[in-house]
Amino acid sequence: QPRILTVANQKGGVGKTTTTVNVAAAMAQGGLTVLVVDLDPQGNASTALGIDHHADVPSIYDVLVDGTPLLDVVQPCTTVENLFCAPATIDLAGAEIELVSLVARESRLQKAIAEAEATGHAYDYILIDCPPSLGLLTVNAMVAASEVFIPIQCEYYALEGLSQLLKNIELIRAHLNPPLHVSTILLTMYDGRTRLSAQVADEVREHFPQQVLRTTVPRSVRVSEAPSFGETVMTYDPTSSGALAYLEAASEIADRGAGI
Amino acid sequence: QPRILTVANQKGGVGKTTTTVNVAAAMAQGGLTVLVVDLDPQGNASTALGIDHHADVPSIYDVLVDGTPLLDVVQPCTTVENLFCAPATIDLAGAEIELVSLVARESRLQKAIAEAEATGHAYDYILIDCPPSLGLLTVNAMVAASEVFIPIQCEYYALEGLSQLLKNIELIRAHLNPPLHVSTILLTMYDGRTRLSAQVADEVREHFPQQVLRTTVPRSVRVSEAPSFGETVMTYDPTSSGALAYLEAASEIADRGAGI
Ligand SMILES: Nc1ncnc2c1ncn2[C@@H]1O[C@H](COP(=O)(O)OP(=O)(O)OP(=O)(O)O)[C@@H](O)[C@H]1O
Ligand SMILES: Nc1ncnc2c1ncn2[C@@H]1O[C@H](COP(=O)(O)OP(=O)(O)OP(=O)(O)O)[C@@H](O)[C@H]1O
Ligand SMILES: [Mg+2]
Ligand SMILES: [Mg+2]
Repeated sequence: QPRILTVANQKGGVGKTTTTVNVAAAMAQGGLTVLVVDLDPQGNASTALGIDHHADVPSIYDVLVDGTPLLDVVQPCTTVENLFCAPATIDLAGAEIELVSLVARESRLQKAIAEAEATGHAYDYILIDCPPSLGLLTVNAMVAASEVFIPIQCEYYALEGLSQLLKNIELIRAHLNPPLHVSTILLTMYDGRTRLSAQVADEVREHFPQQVLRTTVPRSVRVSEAPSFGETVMTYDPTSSGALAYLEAASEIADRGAGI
Repeated sequence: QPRILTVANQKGGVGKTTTTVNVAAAMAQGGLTVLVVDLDPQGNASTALGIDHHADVPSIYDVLVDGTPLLDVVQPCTTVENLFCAPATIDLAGAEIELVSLVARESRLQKAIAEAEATGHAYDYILIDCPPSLGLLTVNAMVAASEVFIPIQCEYYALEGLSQLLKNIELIRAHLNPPLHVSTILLTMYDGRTRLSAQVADEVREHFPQQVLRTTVPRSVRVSEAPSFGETVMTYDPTSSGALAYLEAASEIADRGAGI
């Protein structure tokens, strides 16, 4: 049984993709077998993992809308062993509206993962990168996973959307997926020179003492340069402050276990 | 006839809200009458303009889904004269799915603005802040406006989503709103210390020489502190580098005219 974490936050630009690919890479470097599911039509996670995702590539769209087996679209990451990706293509942009009228529209990803597992294929971790919204793609991710992993940027607006996100998680837990819970919160783009970062971090640690990781990811340009080379920062600049923070975050997550 | 600009980019966290509220505030300080329409369920623009937007407040949701007149939900901004806002509340999160089955679902905002104008009420500018997606809320904004204003963060991922955004704008222009065009592009969160910012800025200036504003908005913590006080940076710290850049951007937009 893989541990499945949905990396979600409807606030845009908080570090969902960056967290997904770097935590996944760090875990894979540590010997775990990890699958990243890219549910964002922008396909940023696919880019960071060096996976081509132009329109003809078999993708998660085919899995959700046409019922293509998940393992048929999974590709290995080019820069890290044990790391795989189910890429997103531009078709996914239309999926939210297409899913509205399909049967079992909320659980199509869950079924696809269960079918892949039934074939005997075993991942240790599955990380699902969500788009910045709470639509049917994110709902599918929340139904497929039992853990929610929330990256929070150390900025004021990041706090505003949190209560909306938690309400939605509670709705999904109550009606669609009882084991769902927020297991992990990671503070991202922390800038030690500003009071704002410290204030947001303090506030989050106060409200979510159990879920917040000890590790905070500092703002570091090496992190944002890596995807332009089709790499995660874990291989682009392994000793940078960003890479070291993601290494620590990954081991904290693995050490904690699923923490129901 | 007001000039209507849709501030859109499906990439999250690129500065859509920050650009909307600060350009709007700068124009209002210059004597223009400006309306900000907050189409993002997170309600970040409403927050920055000091407008309460808890669930009972009349909002743009009522306008889009129930047909409430736009002027019934508009409130004055508390910190800047001549500046008004049609706030977003949490109900808006469900609007995308609710709009799918409504008549004339793509043009409900356009009709609401036209009806407000017909009453003789005159704004000089209307700026519409979009959520980070290309769903029915952003489509409504693109149908209501004739200009698209694209903030682009000086980061690698920001370039990736651009072609998808331009394709969607072209689809809307061809099928729903012939005058629609990209009139303005603003480079945001420019960090002069990094090569990455300069590379992204050069690339955007090369591809969109006509639309990119001369002004670039630097990364500045005063900009991100302002919303926690319910203010735009224009009043929070008027001589900060961010405020001065938004002042220049606003006058460049006003000077250029609609540039069909
Ligand atoms: N620690 C960091 N230091 C510097 N830049 C970072 C860091 N983490 C992320 N970034 C950059 O910030 C931007 C936003 O991050 P990212 O795209 O991962 O967020 P997201 O939540 O996935 O965005 P979206 O809502 O669009 O999916 C990206 O350009 C990324 O490279
Ligand atoms: N010039 C700037 N300098 C520093 N911080 C900035 C600047 N512009 C925006 N920010 C901060 O960056 C974050 C993202 O900006 P903003 O929320 O305006 O983007 P957005 O595109 O509206 O996001 P979303 O996609 O969630 O709607 C915010 O926390 C904001 O305060
Ligand atoms: Mg992302
Ligand atoms: Mg916004």
